[in-house]
Amino acid sequence: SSGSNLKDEL
Amino acid sequence: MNLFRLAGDMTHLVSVVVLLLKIHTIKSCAGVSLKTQELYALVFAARYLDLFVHFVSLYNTVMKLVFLASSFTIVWYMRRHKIVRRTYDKEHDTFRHHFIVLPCLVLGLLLNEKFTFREVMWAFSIYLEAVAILPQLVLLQRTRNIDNLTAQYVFFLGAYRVLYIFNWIYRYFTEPHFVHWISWIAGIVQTLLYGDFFYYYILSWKNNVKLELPA
Repeated sequence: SSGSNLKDEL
Repeated sequence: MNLFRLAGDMTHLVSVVVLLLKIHTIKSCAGVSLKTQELYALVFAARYLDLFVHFVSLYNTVMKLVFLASSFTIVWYMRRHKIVRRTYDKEHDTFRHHFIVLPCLVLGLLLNEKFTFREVMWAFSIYLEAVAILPQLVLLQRTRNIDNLTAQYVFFLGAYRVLYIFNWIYRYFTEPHFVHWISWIAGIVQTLLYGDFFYYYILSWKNNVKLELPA
């Protein structure tokens, strides 16, 4: 999903 | 993880180490905005709520813990440490930071990727981080004698934001469907806030004179 892969950033 | 992202995280880490070094070894927080530090503590607390729920990697977990612990440690030093707190320039650190927390929270409730507690908190933390440097920039303008460590702290913090933008550009071209308006716009706003500082920082470095920001 597009929402969750940015959550790997700090 | 690409090189821009790693370099960004490392400059972020360096900025925190520089600030802790100044506070812990010199026992001074002169020129450092407590308002900004409190906002960062809130930013990390809101964003890293998922710390024990959503595991990404050991790297992420460790970095999150470092940023959480360091931000609260810095606030503790500035508020409670017997010697450090006396060096805090309270008179000039007058930015009313509480007034930017509520608008960011409202924005987080309105503009988020999903209307869940964690996603709202995440969006809130992104908006708050974008403006959290403002009290520090205002304090620097009012500080006649900006010491090198404080200037370097802000420089590394700004460099981290610039590198994150390069990281997003890289990810946009290498990862499918990598579009994140919320963090991109907030991130660009945040980076632009450093523009003025960067200009005078580079100027002072080139001319080998002490940094001073025009009021």
